[in-house]
Amino acid sequence: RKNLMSALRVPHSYSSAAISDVGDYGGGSNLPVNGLTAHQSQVLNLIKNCPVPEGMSLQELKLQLQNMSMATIRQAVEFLSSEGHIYSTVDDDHYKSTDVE
Amino acid sequence: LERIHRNKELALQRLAERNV
Repeated sequence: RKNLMSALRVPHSYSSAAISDVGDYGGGSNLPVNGLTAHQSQVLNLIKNCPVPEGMSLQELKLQLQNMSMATIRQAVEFLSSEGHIYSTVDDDHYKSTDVE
Repeated sequence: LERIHRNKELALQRLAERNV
């Protein structure tokens, strides 16, 4: 009986640890959390992880997201920039993340 | 560069408005 109880406790502590992880804004998670669609958060994650100072171009996004059409990407980018998650840099084809949740 | 900086400021402002 005791063994069963302690065995049951393990997944509990596991799941609460996972929940607190979500709250720490580590940036590594790709869960669609803040009301974004899967497409939008995919685009946002790529832009976030782009190391180039001038940001990521729409062409690069298209190369990385072959399952998405250019129109879908453009739409996601427009939405993200209207929400303030990303902003355009050298021109309207390059975007960087504000890095704020 | 000035433009980029301004865009960033604008984006952060927009984000702040969303979060209010």
